[in-house]
Amino acid sequence: LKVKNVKDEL
Amino acid sequence: MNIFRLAGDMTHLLSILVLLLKIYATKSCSGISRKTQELYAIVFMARYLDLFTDFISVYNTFMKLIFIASSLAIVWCMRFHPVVRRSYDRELDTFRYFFLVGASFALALVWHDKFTLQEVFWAFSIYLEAVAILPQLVLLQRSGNVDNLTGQYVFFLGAYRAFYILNWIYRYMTEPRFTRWIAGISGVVQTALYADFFYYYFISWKNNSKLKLPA
Repeated sequence: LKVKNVKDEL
Repeated sequence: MNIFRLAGDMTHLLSILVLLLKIYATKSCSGISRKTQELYAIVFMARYLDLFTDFISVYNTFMKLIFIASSLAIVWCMRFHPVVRRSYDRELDTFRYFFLVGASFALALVWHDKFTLQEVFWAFSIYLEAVAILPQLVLLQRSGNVDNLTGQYVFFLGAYRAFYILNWIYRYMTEPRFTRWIAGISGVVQTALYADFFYYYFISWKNNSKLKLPA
């Protein structure tokens, strides 16, 4: 299972 | 969003507010490196290209816009405001920062998550942010005496970085598969640059004396 590394930080 | 991340964002915001307050209240930018401010403006514009492609939250979008707008406003004041620009310490602010931009971009071309325009610019912004404080630290060191608001500005910036590291440790422990090599390693490097400043900041705070950096 590969999870997209979401750029959720500032 | 965990408490460390929120504390990090808030101290980052606070650092910008302190800097704006200093410029507005004293009509002076003495002790502030325009080069560091220009690097931050580049950092935010390069990193937040995703404003056009991804929506994460209202908070996220709002903060991104604040960081871009405030960094541009500060650079504008230091370059063009008829009163503020006169107090700019031009002769102390001589760090060759194009070197930092070039090296960060070169590193981003080599080390990135994906070879796309957005991802390369994102990595570039992470590397550049890690070293963007250097002109500011060199300026403070050269001028020796640091006024209160400038000292607090750098202190809050350093605190923001320290909280982000706690945030990553927390996320690493609580979220499955959370790893951020690029941001994590750069973040540790960036925070380490503040160690010396923190040391003298705490000494002056403990002794209740004015912040002075050794030449």
